[in-house]
Amino acid sequence: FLTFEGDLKWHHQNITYWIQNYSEDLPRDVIDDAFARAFALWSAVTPLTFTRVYGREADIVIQFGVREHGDGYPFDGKDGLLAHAFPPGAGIQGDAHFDDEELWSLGKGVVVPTYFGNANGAACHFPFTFEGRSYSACTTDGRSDDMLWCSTTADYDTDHKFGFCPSERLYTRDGNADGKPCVFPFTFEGRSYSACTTDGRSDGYRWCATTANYDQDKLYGFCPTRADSTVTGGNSAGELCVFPFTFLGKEYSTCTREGRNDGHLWCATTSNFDRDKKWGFCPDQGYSLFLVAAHEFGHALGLDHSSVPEALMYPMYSYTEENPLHEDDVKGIQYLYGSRPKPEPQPPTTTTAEPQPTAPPTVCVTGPPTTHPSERPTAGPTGPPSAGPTGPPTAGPSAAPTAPLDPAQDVCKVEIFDAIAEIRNRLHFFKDGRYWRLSERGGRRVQGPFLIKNTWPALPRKLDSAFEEPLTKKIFFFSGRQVWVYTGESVLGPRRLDKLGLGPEVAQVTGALPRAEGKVLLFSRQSFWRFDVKTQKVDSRSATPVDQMFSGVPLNTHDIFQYQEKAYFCQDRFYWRVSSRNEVNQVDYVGYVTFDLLQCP
Amino acid sequence: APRPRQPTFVVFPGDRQANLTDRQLAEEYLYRYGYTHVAEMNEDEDSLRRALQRLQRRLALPETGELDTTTLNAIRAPRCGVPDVGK
Repeated sequence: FLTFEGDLKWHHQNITYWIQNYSEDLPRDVIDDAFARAFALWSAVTPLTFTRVYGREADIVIQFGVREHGDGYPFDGKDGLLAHAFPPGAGIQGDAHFDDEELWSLGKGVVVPTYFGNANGAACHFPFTFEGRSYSACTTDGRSDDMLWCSTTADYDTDHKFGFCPSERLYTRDGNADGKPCVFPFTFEGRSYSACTTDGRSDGYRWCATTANYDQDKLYGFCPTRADSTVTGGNSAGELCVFPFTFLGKEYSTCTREGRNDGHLWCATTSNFDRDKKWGFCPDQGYSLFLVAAHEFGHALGLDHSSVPEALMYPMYSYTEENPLHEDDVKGIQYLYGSRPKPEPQPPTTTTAEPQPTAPPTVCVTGPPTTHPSERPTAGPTGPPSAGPTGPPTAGPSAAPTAPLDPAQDVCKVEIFDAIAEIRNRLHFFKDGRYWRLSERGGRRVQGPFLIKNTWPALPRKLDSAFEEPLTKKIFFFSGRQVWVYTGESVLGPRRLDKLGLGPEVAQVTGALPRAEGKVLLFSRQSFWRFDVKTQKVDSRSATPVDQMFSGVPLNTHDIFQYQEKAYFCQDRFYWRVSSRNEVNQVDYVGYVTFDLLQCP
Repeated sequence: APRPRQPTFVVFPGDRQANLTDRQLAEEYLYRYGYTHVAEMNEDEDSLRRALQRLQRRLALPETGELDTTTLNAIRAPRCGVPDVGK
């Protein structure tokens, strides 16, 4: 890694940022979320915190701009240069700028949420097939009302999943009309308008009236962006493709590569390119705002470019679904700021421990153990060491209080857990026949390790996932193609996954998210199924790609669990936390399992 | 059978990079990202070779000093605008 000359860095830890403006490529909440996640990457490995503020006094001002945007370092249109940032300091120093002639996405194409239809607001799937034809943008084909729609799976003809695309005919944003749709034509300053317009505004935003006469009613709203067919670059950035258009005398009804030797898809933004020469690039995969922002924020914190091609701070963009921070990035940022601080020391647990009962008691120990410790807490900096190198914690504390923990006993030494699950309101961490419990009462405290076989004797050492059904309190454990169901101390199983309706294509259940009314989402690799606890069967028609409902999480997660009503997707040592607001799932935090959940040093 | 036709390439207005040769593209890149200075922007093969080697070393590419495919691909790749060398 490299730092800037003079090791430029912030001299305070509570960094503030301001999102000065937005790209229209993505919904604003998705942009907010991408920046928050990008900051979270760095805060996970440093003592730094990042707080969003709303004013110029912010340390890091984030801006979208095009070409020369006021700092003397112009952007270059689509592709090539994507963004830049300045090293820490006052004024423009620390600021991050993003080229708004790029198509900003989450790295896998335009993000177009849908409304109504039968797909519960899932995003469009581009391209999709409808009546044998492939579509890369929303379409009015197949409808007589001219409403734009898209399929939310790759094949509408098979799946019949669809929703309506953002359109001014469906709704408007902000303004003063409660989101009502545009009314066309409408009158503004005596003129009639049959489409959204920027007239009357200096900021370029498209608006419309929501009644037939703006001059009289003064009701208006802003028109939703057509991210699926808005061009980038060229000489018409932000405008819509016009189909059909004429190019070299021939008519085109979709984006084309004709006329270019770089393979980029383009379209005209008027009906005749030969006459008007107005054009732009059609949407492609786009660049992940999250990844580019994470890189730029690295600069804003003091890191220069790395020579390690796998590092986030390598100057070239490459898409990854994995956590982008490389060891080199972590070393670099920790060279400047140090590592994440250790948690507050726990109260000393100088107790006379008793042998552990065969099953953990159901009563939580909320404070430092004083009289009847039911199980020994994990050793903190001053706590008792574990009893033996490999055995379960059955004996009292050993005499030597400074002896190091056996790595197998130390929850903080576990890189990747087999399974994590919320059981009896406490998070359980399973690994190789052992488990630990996280208690949040009386301060965050880890208890264990306990032997799985002592608590749930029927289970194997290695679990893939587990969950507790909130209504019946049944606990489901999964390992390979087998499932066990514990009700109190009685167990049903092992049973084959086929009994649940999961066929041989499901090699393991990697996670579960309990939902309302006795339903649970069961995950395996990149799909999930709806499971009915009462019938103990999955709805075989409910197989859904994970990224359709949980965008922004890695696809190769090995464990998924619910904790305090949020979903956690684990990949390697990291987790992506997803909160659900208004039925929209959104990643709101990325962290380390050990540092952030277990608060390991 | 349809007769294969020669594709027609068009100069799109505002499409800045379309007409640059590989060498022009490389020279612009080397300058923009700090591998050369204005004084080195000439036809001198040696200065180009040295600049390319600097770039290849910095980006962990094979150090050929040539404008080879790997280097050209790196030059064409989307990237951050912060210079690799210098302020």
